[in-house]
Amino acid sequence: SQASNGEAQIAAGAELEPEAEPWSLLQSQDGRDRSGLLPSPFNVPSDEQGGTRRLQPDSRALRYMKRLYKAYATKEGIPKSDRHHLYNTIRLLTPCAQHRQTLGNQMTGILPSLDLLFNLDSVPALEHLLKSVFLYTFNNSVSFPSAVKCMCNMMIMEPKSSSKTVPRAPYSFTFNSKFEFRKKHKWIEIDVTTLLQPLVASKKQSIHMSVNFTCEKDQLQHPSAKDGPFNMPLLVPPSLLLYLNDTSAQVYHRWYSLHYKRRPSQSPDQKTGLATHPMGEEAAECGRASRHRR
Amino acid sequence: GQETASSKLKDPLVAASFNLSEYFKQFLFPQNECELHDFRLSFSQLKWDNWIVAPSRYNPRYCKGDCPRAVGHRYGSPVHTMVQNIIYEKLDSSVPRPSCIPAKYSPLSVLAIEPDGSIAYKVYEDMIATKCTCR
Repeated sequence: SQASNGEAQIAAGAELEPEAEPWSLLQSQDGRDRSGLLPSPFNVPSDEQGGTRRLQPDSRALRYMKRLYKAYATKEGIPKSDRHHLYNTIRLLTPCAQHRQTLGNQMTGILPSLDLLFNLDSVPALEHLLKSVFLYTFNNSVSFPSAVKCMCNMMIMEPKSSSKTVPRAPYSFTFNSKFEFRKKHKWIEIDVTTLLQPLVASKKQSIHMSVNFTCEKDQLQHPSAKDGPFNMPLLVPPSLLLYLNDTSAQVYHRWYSLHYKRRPSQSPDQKTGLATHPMGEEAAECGRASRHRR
Repeated sequence: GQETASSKLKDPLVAASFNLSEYFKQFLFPQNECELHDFRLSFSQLKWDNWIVAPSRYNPRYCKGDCPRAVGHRYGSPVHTMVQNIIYEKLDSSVPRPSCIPAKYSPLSVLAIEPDGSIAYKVYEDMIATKCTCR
């Protein structure tokens, strides 16, 4: 009862307090060990052997990921060294189910709210979430004469609970954000890390949420913005971009290889020697040099 | 001693040794010494193209060639490699010669399609050989 009360307050739509940890109340529903789901990267995936076909990816999503790939790697697949980041995996998930809750009104900038379900089965246990981004694009490339300010409201719905557990109130997270639309605007990225971190960390099988946008012309930018029709194009249902650190052995850990490459003579025990050395690294270095000379 | 010199030159052994190009050959490294070779392929040749979208071509490179006797300074091989070579040459030729194998690798970035249709960018360790050694 304590948990459900806590959730009820949060569900009242209160702004998320940065320090609040609302999701610590949730227990992982399935408790299923997912380490067995680890994809061994280069064995032919089992579904090919079974003859079942692999689902084709969304074409827009594939276009976005190919552009991201070119930013991170050369044509031969060599990771670009100027990209210093901790994640070695980026996953793009498209909603496996979606339907419109309300029709919205394009003339007034209220977009139809969407009920979305993302399947997290392709995220193995050893991949830890570092950042998550909602990726929006338009159903046609549009150009806006002026800046547009949007309010985005996201509501996380609890997955269909079995009869045993008490159904929990949905938890809403109001996200105020301003988007600057330019010519040929292709993608809008909304950082939802704080919202999804606890869900992905608790190894949820899926994320069920409803999202709605309300947009208006930004009066600050264009005082005359009040008048005139405002035709907001429809947004294509968003994709979910997860930046993860895969801790399995076959995957490249940049921070690890940089660290151990930098000190080739550095074996772990010597490292502790350095740590205990009163003068720190330099003295230990010259100490070692004099030993070599001797 | 022109007579002696000219008589000596007639001796086949001396003539050969005076053939400098022949003489220096013994110091050159063997032509087919252990080193890195390229092998460019596409993932369709590996039958992985139904789930790997990028890169379009991949060069895993490989090590091939004979291991010379003096392996220490060129390949950073341990003394054991030299010992194994001596065993092969002098004691028991059923013991294999040291092999030419990769010593270092570099990672490869891959764009893959998962069974559920989601798309993953991953960086895999040890996918391209970058240095060879004899062991």
